[in-house]
Formats: sequence, C-alpha cells, structure tokens
Amino acid sequence: GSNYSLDGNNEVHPGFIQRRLRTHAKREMQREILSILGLPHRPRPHLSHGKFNSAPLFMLDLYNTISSDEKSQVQSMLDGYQSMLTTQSSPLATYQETAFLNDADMVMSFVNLVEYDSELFPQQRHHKEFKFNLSQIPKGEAVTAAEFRLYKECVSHTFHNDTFLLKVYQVVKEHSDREADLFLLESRRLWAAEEGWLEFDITATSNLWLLSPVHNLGLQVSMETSSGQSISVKEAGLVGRDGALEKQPFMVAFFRISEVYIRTAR
Amino acid sequence: STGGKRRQQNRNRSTQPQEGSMGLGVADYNNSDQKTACRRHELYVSFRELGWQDWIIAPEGYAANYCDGECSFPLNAHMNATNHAIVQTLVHLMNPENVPKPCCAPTKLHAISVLYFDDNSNVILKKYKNMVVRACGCH
Repeated sequence: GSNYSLDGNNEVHPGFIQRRLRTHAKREMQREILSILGLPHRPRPHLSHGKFNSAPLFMLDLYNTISSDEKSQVQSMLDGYQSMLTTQSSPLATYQETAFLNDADMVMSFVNLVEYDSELFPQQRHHKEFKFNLSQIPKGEAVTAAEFRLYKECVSHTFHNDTFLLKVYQVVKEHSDREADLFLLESRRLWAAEEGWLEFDITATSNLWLLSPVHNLGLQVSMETSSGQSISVKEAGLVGRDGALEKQPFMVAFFRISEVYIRTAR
Repeated sequence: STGGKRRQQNRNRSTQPQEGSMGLGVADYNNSDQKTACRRHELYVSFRELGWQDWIIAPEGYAANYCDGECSFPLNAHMNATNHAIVQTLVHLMNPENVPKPCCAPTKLHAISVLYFDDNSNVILKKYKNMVVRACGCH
C-alpha cells in the first residue's frame, strides 16, 4: 500500500489519478482527515524560528527511524539491524530513543519557554533555567520516557584540557529573596573539548509535572570547572536561546496512548 | 428448530431444475462478477494538496485505500462448499432471521506515523494504527 517512498521524495504512484479537489470537496476531505487524525481543528503553529530548529529536526530523525524500521521489517531483519546502526551513529536519534520508540504511540517535543542567566543575585552561582509547557499532553497519559537535551560546543581553545562538572536540578520551590530549593537530578563530568548533544533522563520529573502542573517550576543547569569555580554555562559551551537554531535546548517525551480513539464510520 | 425448515428447503431444492449446479463454472463466476469482485481500491490523500504542509512535517500524504466489491461464492480459498455450509448453518443457528451476507472488508491493515506541529509549535510524532489497507477479503 505504500505507494510513496518513505525516504522523503514522496512521488505519488503513477497509477493514482491526480484530481484537483474543488473547494467544497477539499473542505470535506480536510474535515474527514482531521477526524481520522483525532484533531479538533487544524493546528496553526507560529513558526517564528523557521520550520526546522532542533526539536523538529530531532523528531524528523525519529520519524525517519520509524519509517526505515517499517521498511526494514518488510525487507529483512538484517536491514533492520543496519538501520539501527545508522540510527546509533546519527547525532540526533540515538539507540536509546529508538528503543523508547518501540513502545511509544506518541512522542512530543517541547521548546524551552524561559531562560535567563543568574544575574538577579550577583553573589549567586551561575545557573540557567529552562521551562517547558506540558499542558498539551493528553490528560491521563503517563510518560514512558522523557529526555532533556542540551547541545555542548567545544571550548578547548579557552579551557584546554580542563573538565567541567555539569549539574541538572529540578526546581522544587522558588523564593523571591534567595535561591530556589533544588533537587539534584544528575551530575556529569565533561571534557572542555567535547561537542554534541547531551541527554538527561527526566522521566520521573515529567510525570510529576504532569500529575501536578503546579510543581512544574522547570530545571536549572549549573557548571563548575575542575577547581570548583562556578562558570556560566555559555562559557562552558552549552548552547542557549541565543545559539544556533538547530542546537536549541528542548525536551522530548515518549508515551503510550491509553484511550483507543474509535472514529465513527462515515 | 430448523429441522422442518431444512426439510422444506431440501424439498424445494429437489424440485428445482438442476441447471443451477451445472450452470456457471468457476471461470463463468469470475467473468460474471469480475467487474465488482471484492478488492482493494487505491486512494492517495496528499496533505500538500489539502494545503497542510505548513503544519504537517511528514509524510507528504498516505494511501487511504479502501475495500469494495461483491462477495460471491467461493468466498476465498478457505471457504470451500463444506466450510461455507458449516458457517451458514452456525450463523443460522445463532440468528435464524439473519441471512448471513459476506462483506468485503480489510484483511490486512498497517499503521502510519504522522509528524506535525501543534498550536504551540511543539512537535508531535503520533502512530495511527490500522490506517492503510494492505489487503481486502470477504468476511
């Protein structure tokens, strides 16, 4: 049935009769397809930063992984293994994501809503905050896996062979006059010369945010040099909002759909 | 009890002229039903044609095939005369009023995945099961 190749150049099978739909028929078809996709209306995204920044690129990589896996199942297991290897080597979708994909019906990526450096309290240690709006996740769904993804650039010209200690915290409670209460999610030692995507598992945190949105106070990231000196994440090479579009930080959540969507036959 | 009826049916059948069973050979069945036999009809829905390429990232469209056509005996390889008679009888026992009519419906369905933006410019990758009809048959 796949009369179009899944690898992007979707030329339509010559056997199909190309027919231009008239306006009314087109609107009818649009309503029909939206009902099949389970969407109340057609989304109108504000693609201010162009269509393909980091999150869509990552998701497109996942989509192609699924499509190539489907094809590989039709062709042979060997191909499937091959597509897994290529997936592993690709900078975006890693083997881990492919594993998550196998038992997820839905994947959503969330762009970072707010981010500012710690200029509020000069004596405060450097940190960067990230927040994500999970309200679009269908009610009652449980996240089977969630990742926070940060891109690190090489800064060996400044820090040579130094290493950094990166810490990711969940913000538990905010205070107006002092630092927020934090819960350490993960700490990781990195080389200054390292370059690429860093993935942090925030599955438990995401499920907490889903269950009780009032606790969704975001994440904090801080960096120290090997001598324990706090430095700004930007100096350490972490890409933030002012960095390249395709390296913007984002979050991705994998989950199974519990409700089975039955469409009324027409 | 279906005994009486069945005897009645047998009596009817025995009085009918026998040309029915001598009439159409398999080839004739095919010729007479060729044009409307149950089969998969191809239909491609292009998201681009629907003007949705601003929010649907992939795929460009999908094969929304469907099943249509008459189901005539022999329904398919598994349903030889004996099996057909058994099915007919069982259905009849369950619901004598119903005259079971085989219907042309999908026998193999595949999923598709759609990648799209939501209103908040988040990106959603969703798997839709049973979207593409791969094969049709008589149920």
